[in-house]
Amino acid sequence: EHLQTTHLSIPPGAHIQYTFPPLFFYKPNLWWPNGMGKQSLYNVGITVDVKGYGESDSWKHPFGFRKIESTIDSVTGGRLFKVNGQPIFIRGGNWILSDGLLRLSKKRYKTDIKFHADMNFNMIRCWGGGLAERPEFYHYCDIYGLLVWQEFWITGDVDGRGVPVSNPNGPLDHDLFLLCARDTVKLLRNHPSLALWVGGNEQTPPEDINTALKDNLKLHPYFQMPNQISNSV
Amino acid sequence: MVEIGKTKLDSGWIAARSTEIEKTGVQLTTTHAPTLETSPWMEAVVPGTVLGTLLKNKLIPDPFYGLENEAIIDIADSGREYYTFWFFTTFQCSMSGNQHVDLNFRAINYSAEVYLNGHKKVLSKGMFLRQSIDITDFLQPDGQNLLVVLVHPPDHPGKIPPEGGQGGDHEIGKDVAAHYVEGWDWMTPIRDRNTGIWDEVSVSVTGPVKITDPHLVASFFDHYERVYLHSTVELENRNAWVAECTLNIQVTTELEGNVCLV
Repeated sequence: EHLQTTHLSIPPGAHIQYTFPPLFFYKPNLWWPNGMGKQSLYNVGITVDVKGYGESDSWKHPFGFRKIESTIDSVTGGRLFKVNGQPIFIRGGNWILSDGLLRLSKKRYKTDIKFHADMNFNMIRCWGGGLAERPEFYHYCDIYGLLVWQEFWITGDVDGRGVPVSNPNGPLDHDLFLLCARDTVKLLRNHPSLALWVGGNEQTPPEDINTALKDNLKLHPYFQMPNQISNSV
Repeated sequence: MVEIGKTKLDSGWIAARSTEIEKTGVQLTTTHAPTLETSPWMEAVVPGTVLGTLLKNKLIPDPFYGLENEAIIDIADSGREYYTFWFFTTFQCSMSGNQHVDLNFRAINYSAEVYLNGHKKVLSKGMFLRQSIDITDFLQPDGQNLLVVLVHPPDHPGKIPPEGGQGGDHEIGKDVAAHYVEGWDWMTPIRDRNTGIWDEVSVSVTGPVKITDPHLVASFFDHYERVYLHSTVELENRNAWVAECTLNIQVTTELEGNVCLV
């Protein structure tokens, strides 16, 4: 039941979006953060064959079944996290980046991230003044069960709260910021370890950027209507 | 027919400072291809930054030791041209019939012009942006291709006040780039502001239809017993005629060892 084939005609020069009918899984192995269970991963492969040509393109990605929720606790004002319905006490560390000359390597990522897991951490926070971390970083967070809090490129010191106060309206080109943000979300969104997108460090992004980010990052209503999904199946 | 798939371009790169090269990108990728033996070209680190390449060639001390970072001229004092670099490489790629080839940059800091076999393409600015160029029509018939990229630093590299501080003079915040490069309380400034082709470069071959950015979402019911995997893909038909496609999605899990359950 975990193999599905669909036939499609695509007009010349067209760029389309296609959603497969949902694949049903009964009690799949769930992905859990470090210290709460196994980090079960499945291999998802997608291929497209074209009549008269053969296999035209293929794509694959490890995938973990997990549901991450977080809300602001009205009493403490802190953020409460749940994974697969279970509350989780977050033990995390700050992350700027591997190397100041951007000598980023899988080996270094694997070592650094396994070290965090060995320290019994279950979250890494990627600070807004550093990088949107790379797929290799997330791959090892998927494997070792480190949830990732990923900030966009706004910091209090540089954007409106530093001394001297500067850039109160963030970067000059808001469209470029959102273009980069959307592309970064598409680059990283399939990793089970990705737990939270955050506008910036100690600062809310400018109103237009913040509104666009919130709007772009909302879960699509399609996934919030259980009866609709079950009926469609 | 060349096999479909991605090939990384992560070796055989050479680099030179822009102010030391008179040739244009068109000349460098047609009549005047540089070699490692041609001064001032040097072995380059790609993916990596300009400082990474200078360090590899021992043209700067290692900024991680002692106060060596003080010995490296800051971009605020040298000017942006000093850290504006050409990165050159060659790659073998010829395709047949109905195939398409893309040149992919996963991240460049901060802006760049790409030249391939004499064809020019100006990329978007931004440190965190993937960019792909359909190079199918630019490839050499004999398969031997010349590629050069002129990489410019951030537009606002800023200046580090004598007292240092978080984010220097904050100018870097005007760009869409990492802020730490102007220095912080835990970090000295990065002299080239991390200018360079700092992430993966690859060439990918596809047939007439290309898959882009699939999105996988799981939904859970009945206490995680009933689970659905929703998959959305973007497909692009680069043919001049209708493509009759068969789309497959397959989910496998690796059991212990390399036994696969489908």
